[in-house]
Amino acid sequence: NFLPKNISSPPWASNILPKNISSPPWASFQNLTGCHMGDHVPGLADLKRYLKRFGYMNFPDNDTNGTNANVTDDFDDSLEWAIKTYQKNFNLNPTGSLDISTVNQIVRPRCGVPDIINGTTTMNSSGAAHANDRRL
Amino acid sequence: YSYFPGSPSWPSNKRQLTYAISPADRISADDATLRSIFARAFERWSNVTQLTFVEAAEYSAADIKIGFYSGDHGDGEPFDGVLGTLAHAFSPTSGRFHLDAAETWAADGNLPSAGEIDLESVAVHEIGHLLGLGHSSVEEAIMFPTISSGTRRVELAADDVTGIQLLYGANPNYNASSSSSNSAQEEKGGAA
Repeated sequence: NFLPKNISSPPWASNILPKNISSPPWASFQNLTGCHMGDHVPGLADLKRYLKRFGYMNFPDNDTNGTNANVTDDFDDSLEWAIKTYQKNFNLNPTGSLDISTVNQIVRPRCGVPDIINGTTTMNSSGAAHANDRRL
Repeated sequence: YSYFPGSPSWPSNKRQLTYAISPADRISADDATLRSIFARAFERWSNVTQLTFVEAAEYSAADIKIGFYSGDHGDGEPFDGVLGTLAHAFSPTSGRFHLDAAETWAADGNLPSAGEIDLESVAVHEIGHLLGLGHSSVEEAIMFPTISSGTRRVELAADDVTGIQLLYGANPNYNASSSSSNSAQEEKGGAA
């Protein structure tokens, strides 16, 4: 309870926090803050799996060898496109990079229902209009 | 607001839906309080639509089946422990509503403390899915996909109301101008 919300557990926290709250599933994504197109950073493959889970990327889980060549730690075109789509859905500046506001949104607890189902997103079609109205 | 692909909804001859909490898959919380939390959550949707909800006498016969589960619970969407994914629900007319038992649920009717997830907030959101709503980009909307721990968001926003009324019609007694739904906001519970 002493950790501010939206802040991942610092490395030392695992020594003093109860085990079940020391590492929320997506806390490690905080380490990816600042990543952008062309980077190769350990952990980007996990972010791709997160984005796939919620409908923003599409790749097979495994190839015949049990691995997936598409899931690398490379910040590639498909990841940039997925992040831009995510940013639009969440009314964030669609930079395509992992700026701090995007990462803070990604690590928030959320509903398990995907934002994009069968490649179709209507999430931002009406909502973004409202959001834009609000800003205006 | 958005809908699931194909805009599935409950059939027009079914405007009263029954729900029940699994007797086997529960969290340790006072039964009456738990039931009242879900009753309030359903009532928020019935207040604005022509749908009504009643608690079923038998779990197996309920249209909407609510349960708290840990990890892999057999639907291909395993829960991931504390925080991360909090709950999921299926589109009409599945009626399956699953919550992650590993969360520290604020299920006592009070505002959540820091680190707690407000059960009623999540329940109102998931009921939206059970009725056919997808996620919304409107941050004040119940159907916005994320919620911080220690906060509470239970009031339907205008975006939620518009979306659900297009599926099921408006409650004749619903008065948008006297509703707080145009100014739904997140309440913060205990300080972080």
